[in-house]
Amino acid sequence: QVNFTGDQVLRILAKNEKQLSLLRDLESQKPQKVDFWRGPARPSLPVDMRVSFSELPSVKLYLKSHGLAYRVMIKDIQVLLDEERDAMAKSRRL
Amino acid sequence: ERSTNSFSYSSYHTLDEIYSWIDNFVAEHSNLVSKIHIGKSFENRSILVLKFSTGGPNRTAIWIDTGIHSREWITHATGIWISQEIVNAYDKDHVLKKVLNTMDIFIEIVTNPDGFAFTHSMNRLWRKNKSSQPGIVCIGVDLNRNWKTGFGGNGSNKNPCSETYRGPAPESEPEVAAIVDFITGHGNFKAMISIHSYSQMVMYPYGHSLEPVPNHEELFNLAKDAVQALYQVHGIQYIYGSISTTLYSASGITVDWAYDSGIKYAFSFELRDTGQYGFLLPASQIVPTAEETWMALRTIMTHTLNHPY
Repeated sequence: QVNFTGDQVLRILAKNEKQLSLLRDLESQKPQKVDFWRGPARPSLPVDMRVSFSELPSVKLYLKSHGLAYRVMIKDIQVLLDEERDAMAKSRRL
Repeated sequence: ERSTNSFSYSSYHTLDEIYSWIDNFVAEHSNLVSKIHIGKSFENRSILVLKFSTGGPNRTAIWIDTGIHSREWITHATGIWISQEIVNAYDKDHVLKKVLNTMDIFIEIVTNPDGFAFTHSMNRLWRKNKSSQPGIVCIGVDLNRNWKTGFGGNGSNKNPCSETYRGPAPESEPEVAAIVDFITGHGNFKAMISIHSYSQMVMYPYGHSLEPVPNHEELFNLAKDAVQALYQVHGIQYIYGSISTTLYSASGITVDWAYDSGIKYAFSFELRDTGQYGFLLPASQIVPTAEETWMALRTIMTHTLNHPY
């Protein structure tokens, strides 16, 4: 199983089309490092982006340097995956 | 002894568990439900569809698919709960009864079986199918970019490493071709609903174009009614509109193909987003999500029944 320890999902609120475009650039620069769970669509909709642990510093720097506001939606994906797996195992036992 | 009574509808399940549930479900409700094998996936897994029918030849029909993007686990779980709800409610819900006395309902619970199996065995966050091409390192095609309508346009990608890779040709993927062949062969589908997660939306064509479809007004009003019905269950708010104006441009998608193939009531759902979990929605939210989704689907089914075309 792929391990997602330390990977985060960032929820970004782009203010305008220019900021959305910066997010689209990020996807084309790092197609396999950044995984858009909710892609850059329009300023009224949040953008959710999974970032691998190794890429977090550079991606966060990119967002900060372009004035893109974000919050961490999922702090550590593997923690949620472990919980999900435990819940499935428990259900199966029951 | 196995039975659908021992199946937990508030838990996520593997492909084997779901396929085993399907067999038990069909056996227990053989008067109303049958299983149809519509094809094989790239990795040779069976592609199964549940048919809910009270009998009669060449009836008009409603199509529902879940799980075309394999990591969207809440959609498979919702499809299972809704299937169970249809048999539970059939005798009590006069609206559903009226629908089923006139139309058949088809539900494809695992639209992307290879991808789904992969989410359990190797990569929980896998979205595409598992097809490969000689000389290309990245695997998988986004099955929701592989349909003929608008294939290759904006909002799809020609790079095989992209999550929105459209594939080498329209309907190149067996999972898509199986549905196209089945629906085209049947010839009497009047509604097609493709269920995704997450961002709380009900949408209609087009995705590949900003141009409003000829039935825009009717579809807009029906989406509004569906969203209202959904809201009344647990107070969850959805937005609605055409795909390209509500979400983004997306070409080669299921519902655009449906609409251009003559299926007027073509809708795409994006299920719950709590803003905390994304694709990892806790299993405790399966039943509430399914309950509200069912009411929206019921609204579309009723409208389809009452507005024959």
